[in-house]
Amino acid sequence: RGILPLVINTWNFSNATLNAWTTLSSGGSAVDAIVSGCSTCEREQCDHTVGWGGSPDENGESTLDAMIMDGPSHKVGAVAGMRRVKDAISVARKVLDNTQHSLLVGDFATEFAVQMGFKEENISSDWSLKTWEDWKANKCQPNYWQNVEPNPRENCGPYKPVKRDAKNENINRNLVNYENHD
Amino acid sequence: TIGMVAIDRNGSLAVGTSTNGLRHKIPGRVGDSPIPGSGAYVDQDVGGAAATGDGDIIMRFLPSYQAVENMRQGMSPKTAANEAIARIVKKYPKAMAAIVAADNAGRYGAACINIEGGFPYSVVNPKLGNVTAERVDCL
Repeated sequence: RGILPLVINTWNFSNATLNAWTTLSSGGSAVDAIVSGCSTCEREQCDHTVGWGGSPDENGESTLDAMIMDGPSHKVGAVAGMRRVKDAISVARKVLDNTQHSLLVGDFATEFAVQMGFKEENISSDWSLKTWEDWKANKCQPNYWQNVEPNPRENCGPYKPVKRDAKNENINRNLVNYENHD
Repeated sequence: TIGMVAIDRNGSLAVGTSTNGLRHKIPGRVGDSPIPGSGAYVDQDVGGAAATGDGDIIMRFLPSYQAVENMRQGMSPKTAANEAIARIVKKYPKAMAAIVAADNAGRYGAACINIEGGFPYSVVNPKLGNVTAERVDCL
């Protein structure tokens, strides 16, 4: 038999679980709990895999993705590749509550967030900038390019496409690990 | 990434994810987290699930949707999670992926592939009393 209520989340992000549970215990809804829990990780930058100042892209920029799905209404609110706004899960809730859409992306998600009252700011951190500088100093290794020149295993970009070479595809997927994941 | 399933005292379910994606991604790349059915999925009549790992691979299998559909067919959350992850293993045996799943009665389970030492997750309900760190061995 099951027991309600319940909070369960990926990884050992216990403060997120606790804050979601506290929200439920004080009468909050399941959606409230999701926002509370995920916001906790955004603030705490859990393992640098959640929130501002983590996982820099090839340009050194951190962007955020978040999504909420509500069981009773089957509605979704989500943002992807959102730039320069820290509160990803809260913006996703605004998409859920204040639009009839499901997913907003990139700079348009940022514009939506600002319209909804969120602050636009630099969301890099000392950690993300150092990680990016170290990556550039290491000839941009690892990276996710294939079938381009110059050889992406030894060089930074910019790259140009070359004839497909199946034996060189998907060789770097093991760079996703405990500290680097979606 | 954090992926979460919550069930409130009224029995209403919700799921969510938040992430900054992979390090050194090509600008514009988005993983599975914000995609319904992939990063997370919920059906009030059945349960919810949330995934984590290599989003470029995960999004090709919609494992959260699959886990919920497995529970709809009568599987336990644990079995449903295992089966959803097994589909990824079959095509991408080296990919890293994990999933937590819960049915609308509050039963829960998890599964993973290619996480050294197993997949840690965090859970709380009235029986547990406190937030509890649990771990599942990978397939």
